[in-house]
Amino acid sequence: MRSIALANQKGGVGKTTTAIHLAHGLALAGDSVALLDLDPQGNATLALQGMIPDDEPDAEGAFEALQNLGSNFWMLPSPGVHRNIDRRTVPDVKKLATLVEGLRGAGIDWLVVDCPPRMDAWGYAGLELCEHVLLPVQAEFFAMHGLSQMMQTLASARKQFPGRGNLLGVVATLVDGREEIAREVLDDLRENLADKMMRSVILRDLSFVEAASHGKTLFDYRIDSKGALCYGSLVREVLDGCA
Amino acid sequence: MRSIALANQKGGVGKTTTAIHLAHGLALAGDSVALLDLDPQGNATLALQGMIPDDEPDAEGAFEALQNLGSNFWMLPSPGVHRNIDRRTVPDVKKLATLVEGLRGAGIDWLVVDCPPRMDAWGYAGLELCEHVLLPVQAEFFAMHGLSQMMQTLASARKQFPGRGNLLGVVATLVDGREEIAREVLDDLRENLADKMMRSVILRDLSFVEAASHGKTLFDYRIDSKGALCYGSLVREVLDGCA
Ligand SMILES: Nc1ncnc2c1ncn2[C@@H]1O[C@H](COP(=O)(O)OP(=O)(O)OP(=O)(O)O)[C@@H](O)[C@H]1O
Ligand SMILES: Nc1ncnc2c1ncn2[C@@H]1O[C@H](COP(=O)(O)OP(=O)(O)OP(=O)(O)O)[C@@H](O)[C@H]1O
Ligand SMILES: [Mg+2]
Ligand SMILES: [Mg+2]
Repeated sequence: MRSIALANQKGGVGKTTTAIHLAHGLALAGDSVALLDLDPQGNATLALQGMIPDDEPDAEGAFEALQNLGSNFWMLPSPGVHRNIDRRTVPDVKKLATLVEGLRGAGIDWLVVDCPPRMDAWGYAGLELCEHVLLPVQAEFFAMHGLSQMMQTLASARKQFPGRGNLLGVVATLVDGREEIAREVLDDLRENLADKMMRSVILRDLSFVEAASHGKTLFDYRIDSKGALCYGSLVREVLDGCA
Repeated sequence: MRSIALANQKGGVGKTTTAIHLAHGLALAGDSVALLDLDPQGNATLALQGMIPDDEPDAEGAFEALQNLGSNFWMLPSPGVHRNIDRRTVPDVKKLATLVEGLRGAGIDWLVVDCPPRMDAWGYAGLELCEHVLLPVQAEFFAMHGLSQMMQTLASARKQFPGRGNLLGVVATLVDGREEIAREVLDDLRENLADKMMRSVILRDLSFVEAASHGKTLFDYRIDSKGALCYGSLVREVLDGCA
């Protein structure tokens, strides 16, 4: 089993959108996938509500706490979806680690984890559970500044949890090809990060917002959209890179 | 002294952009303003670095910890700007409250506080220090869902800190007039929130990203931009509403 956390303390850069499209894309490619929503906001859980099959198969064993979203795609809903979690509530990392070991034993190929903005206890739980981290970055000023902070956070996570927090890559999101500033930032990223920069770039596409309001990914909602094409390329790149 | 916290646990909805433009706009209108950056990311501090005057007047008394940004505009830089704050570090709310009382005594007219995404200890410190909360909301699906969670958070903050957490209003941000979905969401907001919806709407304007990379607000960087016009209207509305 390979595991990827989507993390970045900068808000609104596409962590959730990347998590749900990467997870669904890997499942469509034929691998079995479990998505954990560790953001108390529960946006990933919300965004996939339209994909719950009518006759949900009974989940047994390792999958008991998970929701089925189609043949080989499972999700652990956010604890924050049905009630506002008190700010002092922290994740039960031991319980989550046991769940993850159960999924490994049951033959799951990929674990994808969505993290909240702010590297708090929930954000760190995501790092602790996964081998790799994929960093979505918006091509704009604040997010670029946040990238160096995030790299420092990953370095300290690697010391704390050996074998975890390895950077799989940085993926540029919400890129509007018409904006000159985005092209300049993209060139900067490629120069500074070299092979740590994913080749796939996620273009800005209004279909994402529409798909989210229908509770589906773009692979289900509008397979021929720009956005679906971009994430299809990222899924291919992750499959090749982690082979 | 009147005090306003910019808070919303949804990331990337324009909290920092609204905080710096509201604070600078109120100062340009002739009132004295202090901006506190309570987000460890330090985006507000970063975004105003280009406005530090060459011959900074010596700050005395209540203003000792603050940075001057022009005649009647002061800022408390984020503790996270010069070093990555350890996730266990929490704000010293007693010290912050003493600073705020000192500013009140020194005749400051407005306190504006930028909060991080996630209502953690830093987010709650912002609520505790301010009478009002201004909620920036992006006209899209996840942010709308987050609004009801945020309203619940404010209700519990009002119980915990009497006289605090009063909703000044919700302001629609990053609105792209060409997007049909944004218009639908805007109509929804107005219907559900009625008088709690600020009349001013902040349109999407690429100049914001450019201004941020120059360390200035749009009032300094491009006064005739759409974005500066939108925030000018919001400043006027806040001045009239809090009279
Ligand atoms: N490529 C894209 N084009 C257009 N809209 C996008 C794109 N990616 C994400 N969005 C939209 O931008 C908003 C922010 O994205 P998302 O919620 O995935 O970011 P996030 O990093 O998970 O936010 P948070 O920090 O709150 O967890 C959402 O409304 C989403 O639908
Ligand atoms: N009206 C606007 N038009 C275009 N870009 C905008 C607008 N408002 C904000 N932005 C840009 O969108 C990004 C997110 O805005 P901002 O950082 O202010 O949000 P935030 O809510 O403070 O984010 P965080 O949750 O990380 O604190 C920034 O790059 C900012 O420059
Ligand atoms: Mg998210
Ligand atoms: Mg901010």
